[in-house]
Amino acid sequence: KETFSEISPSDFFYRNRDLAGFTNPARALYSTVRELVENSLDACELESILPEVYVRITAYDPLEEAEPKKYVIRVQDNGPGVEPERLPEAFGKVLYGSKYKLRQSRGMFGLGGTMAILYGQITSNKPVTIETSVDGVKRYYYKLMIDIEKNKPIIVEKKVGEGNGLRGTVVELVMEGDYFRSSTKIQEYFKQTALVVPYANITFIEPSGKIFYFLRTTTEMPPPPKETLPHPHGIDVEFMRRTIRQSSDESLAKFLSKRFHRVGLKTAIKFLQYAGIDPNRSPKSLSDEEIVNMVSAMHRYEEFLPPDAGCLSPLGENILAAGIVKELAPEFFTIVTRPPSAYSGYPFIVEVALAYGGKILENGIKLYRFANRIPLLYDEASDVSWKVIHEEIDWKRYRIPQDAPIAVIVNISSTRIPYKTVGKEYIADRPEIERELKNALRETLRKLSAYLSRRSSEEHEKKK
Amino acid sequence: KETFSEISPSDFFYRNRDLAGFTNPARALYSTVRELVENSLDACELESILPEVYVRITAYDPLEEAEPKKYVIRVQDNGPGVEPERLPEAFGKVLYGSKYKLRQSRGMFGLGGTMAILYGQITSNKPVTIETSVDGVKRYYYKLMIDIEKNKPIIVEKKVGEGNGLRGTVVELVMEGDYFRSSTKIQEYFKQTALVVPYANITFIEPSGKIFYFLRTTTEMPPPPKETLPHPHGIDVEFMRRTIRQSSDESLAKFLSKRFHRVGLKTAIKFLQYAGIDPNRSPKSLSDEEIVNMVSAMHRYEEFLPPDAGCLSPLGENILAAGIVKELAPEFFTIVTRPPSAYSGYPFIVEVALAYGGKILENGIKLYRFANRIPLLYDEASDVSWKVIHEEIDWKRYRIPQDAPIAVIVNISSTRIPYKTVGKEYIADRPEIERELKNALRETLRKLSAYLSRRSSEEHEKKK
Ligand SMILES: Nc1ncnc2c1ncn2[C@@H]1O[C@H](COP(=O)(O)OP(=O)(O)OP(=O)(O)O)[C@@H](O)[C@H]1O
Ligand SMILES: Nc1ncnc2c1ncn2[C@@H]1O[C@H](COP(=O)(O)OP(=O)(O)OP(=O)(O)O)[C@@H](O)[C@H]1O
Ligand SMILES: [Mg+2]
Ligand SMILES: [Mg+2]
Repeated sequence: KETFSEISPSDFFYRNRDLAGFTNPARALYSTVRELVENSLDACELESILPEVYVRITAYDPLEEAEPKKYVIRVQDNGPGVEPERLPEAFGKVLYGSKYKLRQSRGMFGLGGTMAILYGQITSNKPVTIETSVDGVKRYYYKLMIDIEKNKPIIVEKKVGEGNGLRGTVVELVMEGDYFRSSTKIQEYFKQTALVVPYANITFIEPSGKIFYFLRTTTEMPPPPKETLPHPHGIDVEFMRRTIRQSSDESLAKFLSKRFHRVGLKTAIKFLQYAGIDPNRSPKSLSDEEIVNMVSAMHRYEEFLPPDAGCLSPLGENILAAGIVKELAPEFFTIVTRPPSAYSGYPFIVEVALAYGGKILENGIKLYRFANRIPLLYDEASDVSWKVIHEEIDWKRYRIPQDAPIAVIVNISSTRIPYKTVGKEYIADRPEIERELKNALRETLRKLSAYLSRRSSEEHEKKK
Repeated sequence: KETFSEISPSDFFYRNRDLAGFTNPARALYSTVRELVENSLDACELESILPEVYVRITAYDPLEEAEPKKYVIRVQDNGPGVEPERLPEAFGKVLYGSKYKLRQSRGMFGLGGTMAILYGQITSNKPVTIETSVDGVKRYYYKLMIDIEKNKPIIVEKKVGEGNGLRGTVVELVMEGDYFRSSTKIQEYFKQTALVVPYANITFIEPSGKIFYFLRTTTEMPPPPKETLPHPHGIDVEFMRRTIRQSSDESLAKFLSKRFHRVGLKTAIKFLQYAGIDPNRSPKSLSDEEIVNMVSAMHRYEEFLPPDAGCLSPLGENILAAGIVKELAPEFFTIVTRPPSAYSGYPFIVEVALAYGGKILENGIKLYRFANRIPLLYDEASDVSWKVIHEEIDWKRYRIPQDAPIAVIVNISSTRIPYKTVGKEYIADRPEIERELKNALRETLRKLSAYLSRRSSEEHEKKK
């Protein structure tokens, strides 16, 4: 007779940690660094704090030579800190966090930081040490482990001390890693992050003791991301039923105008008339059948204003140009920012830059991918950007030689990035995103094509 | 001030259903069919029941033309049924199932069937109907919905009726799908499944009413999969602590020999001596430090017998040959079965077949991938098999022309397939699996190369 069991989400991601990017010691070291750094940058940007992020990887036993081996990973920031009552669950519980909102941020799943701690625990059996202060007055010190079977934190130790005016968070854990095999990717991660977060000071100390400084080149920060309401085109029956259950609006017209993005009272009434529903009815009075009909009418209704991308925070041309000049020093580059669009009701903005020649020496197309300012360094061949570059664009049409030294930089900003994996490795080929990438890339290619023909006719002139 | 929240695993996979392969109506229809069919085949094979699987997709509203639209999906099997007390949670709860074991099966995550039901519910707002009988005497009828926020089933209706001698399970749900866009993949899924499960009768009725029969070509079934113990090389500190906690063995020697794969009392004692631990100590008396040292000694210890693949159920040459002849009718084919191997302590067997010419008309390499008898039809370029074929093998060495019409068929059998996604789309490039695939493919290429040169010299002879 078959025996059944239930497992907790932490047990699920423990057993299937490759799904979250913790495949082997080298990859786990990379994922640990990125998950903790992304948490720090999200926290600072939310409060418009110029980020100071310090990352140190040290061999746990300096005499141990062979990889993989134990490392101490320390990530420190000057962010707003974590509320002490929330801290144990924020770090010790999977599917718990502050990013389950319609707001642009790097984090979205509620498990990245926790997975790093979990991996550290199962490979070193040591608790994680977390320090935090939200006001610089009191500083909290936690030693935590995770009860993986029950998905809850175990507070091994908790202390309170003087804040000394320092706000922010420190996470320090011990894990089995392989720096020899992941150093290139980790250093590339910092380099690319510094490109798109030029207002951050990032310090990275590697096991050899060598220090990499990524100093800020500007003090101008993007406006903090704004939480937005769901758009009618993105909702389904489950979401509608939940929203009705949680609301106490007396009329459907009021309910729609309060709960949905860019739906005013007028629009709500017009839509309800279109859907054949009395705008004065109470939302809770709708039958299941009526909810289904209303939702499918919402999807068909064309008079809703499209999602407003004002809540989004794209890189902007200045940041992209500065990064391209600094890192690539090309002979030519062009940046295209597409107008805001949406997929499944989620607003997004695509920015594509194309750089050519100069210090770009490698022949062929090098692709740099960013999503909400996260550099994506794995699985590029599965990414929607790669698909557009290699399958949807006819490069010959623009008379660009096959071996031209080219860099394509893509950034997608959205309230929800459609990653195909829990490890945030690459982005799904949603048709709307594909279309915007294609249009952006074509525009950059037209500009490069014009530049190349101008340059070749100028050279022609010179020769005469 | 940041607000935190926790979400249940069903809420997580509802919000991120693309992770599980429910990206859009066409893809969701495919995933629904595959998840339910895989559940039926797993159930039948476990009890050595010759599978009779019946799948019907019907338009919910026959007058509705435009896709996407609502479909009724019905999947019926003659399997062992589901224990009625377990049924609501088996289908109405994510991360609940009977496959959290070290045993070869298609299912492994405890969420496939539940995701299909969830997707049906959020797109149609209709409950799923499930009928089951474990003995042919009593037949249970359930109408279920899922409380997605709480991750638990809602029993809308429950009836008991006469069994009429019929054992098995029927799942019927309504969902928004797009048969026009997924028909090719769905039909291919059945065709390839029939190849590797030739002892099954599969009937598929598509919306037009057309019936596809995949009749069994043999009544010989593979032996049912056997549950196996974990191998010392695959365990970590968390697993060891859990196993110690759940055991009541008085001595470490007894504990290791009872709980681990192919570890007898002698081996256990020898290993404990190597690790410097008294074999008579009680497992529960070990300190955390000692557990860590024992686990890392286990990983280093070379005297453990390798995992025994006797619990695995590879396709075997007969089934592969029959399928290749029937579906590809090639001029030449060869099958290589690698000896059992292991990754992270999980035993696996790789089978690779190479077919050439004959009715294979398309130039280039067509790849057919199977894992535990599941056809994998998506994301082939990200799969380890693709990587081996295109990056690890020098085809010119075997003097095989670039445009030769070739099919490569890969099947991997294991107690745990290292999928990279929750939607089971493709397999991670674990070094051990990569190595076995490479060796198998090289062997098939040597045979094809020999055949081609033999054939060309025979033709040469004829011309003279
Ligand atoms: N350095 C930090 N400063 C402030 N808050 C933090 C910091 N690190 C983590 N947090 C809080 O802990 C929560 C959980 O973090 P975790 O990385 O596990 O999930 P997430 O960032 O929400 O999502 P994701 O899995 O996509 O990373 C975050 O939502 C955030 O509120
Ligand atoms: N047709 C069936 N006959 C018998 N048991 C079934 C059937 N379908 C589902 N089950 C039971 O319900 C459980 C849950 O199924 P579900 O598909 O959600 O998860 P799974 O098959 O265990 O894992 P996966 O997510 O990888 O498919 C199974 O483990 C199995 O015990
Ligand atoms: Mg995070
Ligand atoms: Mg299943």
